[in-house]
Amino acid sequence: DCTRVRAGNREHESWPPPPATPGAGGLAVRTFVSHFRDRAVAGHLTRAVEPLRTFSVLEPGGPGGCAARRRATVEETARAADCRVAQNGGFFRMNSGECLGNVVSDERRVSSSGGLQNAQFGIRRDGTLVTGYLSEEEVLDTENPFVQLLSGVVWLIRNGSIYINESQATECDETQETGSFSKFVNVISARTAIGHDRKGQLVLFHADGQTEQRGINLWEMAEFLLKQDVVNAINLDGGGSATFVLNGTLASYPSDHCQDNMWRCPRQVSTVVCVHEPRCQPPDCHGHGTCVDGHCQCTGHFWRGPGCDELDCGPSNCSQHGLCTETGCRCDAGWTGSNCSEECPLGWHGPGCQRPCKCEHHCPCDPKTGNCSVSRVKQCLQPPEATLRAGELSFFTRTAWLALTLALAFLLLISTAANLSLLLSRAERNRRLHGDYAYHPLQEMNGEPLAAEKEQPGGAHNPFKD
Amino acid sequence: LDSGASRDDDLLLPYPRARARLPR
Repeated sequence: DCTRVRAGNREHESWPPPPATPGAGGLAVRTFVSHFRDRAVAGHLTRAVEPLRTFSVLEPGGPGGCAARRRATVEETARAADCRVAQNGGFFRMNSGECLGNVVSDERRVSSSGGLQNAQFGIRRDGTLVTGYLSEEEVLDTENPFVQLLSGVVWLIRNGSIYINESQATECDETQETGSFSKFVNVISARTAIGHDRKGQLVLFHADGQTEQRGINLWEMAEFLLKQDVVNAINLDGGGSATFVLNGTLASYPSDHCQDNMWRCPRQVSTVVCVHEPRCQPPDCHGHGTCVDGHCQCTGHFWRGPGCDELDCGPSNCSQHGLCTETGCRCDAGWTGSNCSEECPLGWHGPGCQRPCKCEHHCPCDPKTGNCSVSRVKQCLQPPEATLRAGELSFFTRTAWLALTLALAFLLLISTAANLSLLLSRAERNRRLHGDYAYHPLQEMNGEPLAAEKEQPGGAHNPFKD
Repeated sequence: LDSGASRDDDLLLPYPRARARLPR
């Protein structure tokens, strides 16, 4: 209340997130009626595992409630957000509805205290539970930002010990002189608190009461929480603001009166602390997955990580020749294949080998640049035109040769026939003109050979007579 | 529950209203 700290580190406790237990979805609500110095006080203690996935700080009446300075009952705010358990949260101005302190709701920073030193409770993106005092610089941290944060007044328990006296001095020692802050600490009333136990479970505390008549003071609340193994806790708004809602229904006895003095009515408050079914972190899985039981099931083949925000193309990592995208490896120039491990085939170049070479005669080009001056092979590819021309030429040559062959064969046949005919006719003629004659003496036929036969010279004997 | 609005009569304030929490 009294000092603002803009930069540097302030005293706070960071508790590591509990190990993820898929399917656990644990929520335990305990109801108590306990005696505090002979006063019977009723209330609830709620524990939630996996606070990162099950806990939210809600603006009154939904997103934009703080900017609109809206006030709403815890029931109204909790129903819209499907809270299984909800309590009133941070402090606010009664007359204007202004949210006070820091408010980060589901990663949205909707209100800032400007470094004002009051007790804070929040969860960072990695699930770390933070309790204590924070500078403005720490609240605005972007490396591991707060996903949920709200402010209270008085750090009740620090690292397993009651821390009320120290926080009174830190949060405003001046008020101790007037007694106002001291009264706030020591008066019995309805109270609420938020903290965590040694297991890293979120703890919500609520006690019914009415200021100066029923309920407990901060010391009694701190001692009660210590017995419940709470390690760090801060005090939240109390009095008529103290409200406990279970499954959307009011489950506490508020101390504010209704307009009809006979009845008690829940107050319209500002922020609400809510325990809900496990949600993913972030709830939309970065738009690359589906949230099932608080865990992202990534879509596609390449999104990985608890929030589906990491691209993974396998152990080869695109063979160092490409970039992993949501559709797979996007290969550098000169490389192709699902892992970018194959060089471009001949005639192609560019990223993923998608561009054809444009060299003369379809010579291969440089696979990276497409430059035609660099050739990987000495011979070029056969161009389609050349292939066509060669085919046509081959066709015409074949036809010409066939025709020529047939013509020559025909001529040869005619020539052969003519020669044969000529030879035959010449042989016939020669035989007729110069043929040999055989003489057969007709002895013994008519007794005496013919006179002509006797005169035949030579000794040739041809049995045939011409 | 339809008993009308709360009268905001159980006030438990850590700081006096009049000071409006001005920082030193």
